Amino acid sequence: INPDIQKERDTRTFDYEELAMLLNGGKEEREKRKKIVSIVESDRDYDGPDPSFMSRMDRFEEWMRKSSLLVKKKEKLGELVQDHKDFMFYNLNVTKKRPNVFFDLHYGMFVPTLMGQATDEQRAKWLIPAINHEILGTYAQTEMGHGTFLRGLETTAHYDPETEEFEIHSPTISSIKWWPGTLGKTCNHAIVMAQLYTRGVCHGIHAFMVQIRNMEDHTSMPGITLGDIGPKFGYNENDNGFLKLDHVRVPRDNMLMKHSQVLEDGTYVAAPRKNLTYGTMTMVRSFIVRDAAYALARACTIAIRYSAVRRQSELRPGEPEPQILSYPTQQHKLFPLLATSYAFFFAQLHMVEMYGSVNEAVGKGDYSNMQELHSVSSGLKAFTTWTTNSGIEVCRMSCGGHGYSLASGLPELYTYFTPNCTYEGENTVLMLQNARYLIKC
Amino acid sequence: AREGSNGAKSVAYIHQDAPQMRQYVDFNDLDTICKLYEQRARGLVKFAANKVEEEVRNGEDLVGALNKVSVHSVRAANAHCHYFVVKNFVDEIKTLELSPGLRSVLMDLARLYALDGLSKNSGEFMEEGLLSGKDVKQCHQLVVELLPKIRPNAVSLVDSYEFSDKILMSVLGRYDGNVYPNLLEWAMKSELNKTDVIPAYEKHIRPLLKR
Repeated sequence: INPDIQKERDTRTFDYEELAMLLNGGKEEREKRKKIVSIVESDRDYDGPDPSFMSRMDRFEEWMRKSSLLVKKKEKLGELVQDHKDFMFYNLNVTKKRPNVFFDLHYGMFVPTLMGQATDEQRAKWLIPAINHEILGTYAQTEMGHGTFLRGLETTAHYDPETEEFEIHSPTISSIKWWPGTLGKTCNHAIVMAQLYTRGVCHGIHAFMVQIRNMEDHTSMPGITLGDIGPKFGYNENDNGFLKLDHVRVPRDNMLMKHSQVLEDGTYVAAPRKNLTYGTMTMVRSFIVRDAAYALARACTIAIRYSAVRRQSELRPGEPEPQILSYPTQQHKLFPLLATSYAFFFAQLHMVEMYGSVNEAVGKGDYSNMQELHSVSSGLKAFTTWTTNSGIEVCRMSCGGHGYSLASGLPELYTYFTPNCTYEGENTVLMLQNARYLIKC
Repeated sequence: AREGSNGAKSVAYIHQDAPQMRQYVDFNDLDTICKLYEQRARGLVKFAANKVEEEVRNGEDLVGALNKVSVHSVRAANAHCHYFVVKNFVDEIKTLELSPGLRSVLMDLARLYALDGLSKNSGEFMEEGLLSGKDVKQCHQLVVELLPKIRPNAVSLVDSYEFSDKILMSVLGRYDGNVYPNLLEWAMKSELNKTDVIPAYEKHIRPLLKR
């Protein structure tokens, strides 16, 4: 241990164990996390080259190797990994916060959408195969020409009562689905959000299950064009993709019908609440608040530890170079961000808890708090991601020239975090949604 | 008003009357600071709402009015979220069962977060008549005075998150602090370091030098 950093640890004035338990979910949860970390770190199968020195294709293949290995090892984890939360922690330790092509969108959006919007029959058909990874799914909402404004989506789903099928179609270039993670080359199913038409009337966007690749040879299904959208600012291990649908026909049961239905004859039965269709997005926004808290905490960890080790200049001629952490200007850059990471830690606890209780109430038919949840999750998602995004950059700048090197881990943390400001709702638009609710009040 | 009376907790404060401003702001009292955030948010929300009403009175339809006021609306929403985060932070620390030592450290962090927010958004607090120029100067000074209180715990506060080195993937943020030897080792992995003389020497450097 570097003596300067050890000296820092020796000066603390609080009980480390008490705080570590608080931040890691209590004694049992923390013990479990430590065991999971130990299992992953002692498993040599998960070792691999440093991604900083790899090409995009090599990175993509390496993370796919790790992701598929993780699926295969899933059953052997035993009692240690009991629920989804444990499993996602295991996943995090394997992928190191980089995309897991078999989990992130699959478990983050595909499965929750099925859980929230599919009927019991539809769940029986797709949910179990999805959990067993017999099908690989993603969530295709955003289009090349349309993002946060969902009512502007152009993809159509016309119901044909003669054949009891929907015809799903991308009518323009701008309507091509664009961005969904793992859509390009990995997944064989997608939940496609499209404008529903029955009897010539548009009923707004609804979710449809579409098989996009052949289950035998993985080729694109007829009428479907798929591909990768190309290199990005970050997330280059992921095949964020595009999808063009050319009059693709799916059976009537492929519309997720828990909340609103289309009957055989084309009669439309509306959901009790229109915004139930956006439930997955509200969930994801709630979890983005958590990601913002942890990303800022990671950036602060790097910058503060380094600032304890780095010595620079001399305060007075002839004196030894002080640790940069001792300079008030360095403290003024980093300590408010450290405090912010704690404020966000508690905000994310509140947000995730609020999502859980409102979601439970919605399951029982109580929609009274949905609008507030939508407003809070939109506002906090925007507020925390903006702050974290600029905060990571301040942390990088606080590490001098070495912050510019990929060795610092900060450029990659920044590029991986940045999309949070634009996906699942562009931040300014989300702030306006929050403001509309406030003004209405 | 309807939403407030229906029990939407996060916006209930908007309906309350603004308390009389005090001549002296006690920045040591976190409840007082929370009240300042609350009043800033309420003020900015009401400002935006009044602007919408004004636009409507001047003949704009509601959609047009909301669009014209959208810059103010974003400020209002930002202030509301900021208030939510500050208040939630303070409330959590008060509610949690903590040892006095840890509570004191977390309280200092909460004060730093709240005061830094006042300091960085001082214009909005002054605009609402909540802080004077003198208050803002005091606030800047209090932030500076809090820094050495955080200093002895800074490394342990980040350690407590318990991110493993493999998750951080940072030579600079290593737990053991052995940054420099590992920076050298990391750099040696560069493709350019595979050979002493790079192939580009024969192709480009040598012809240039020997021309």
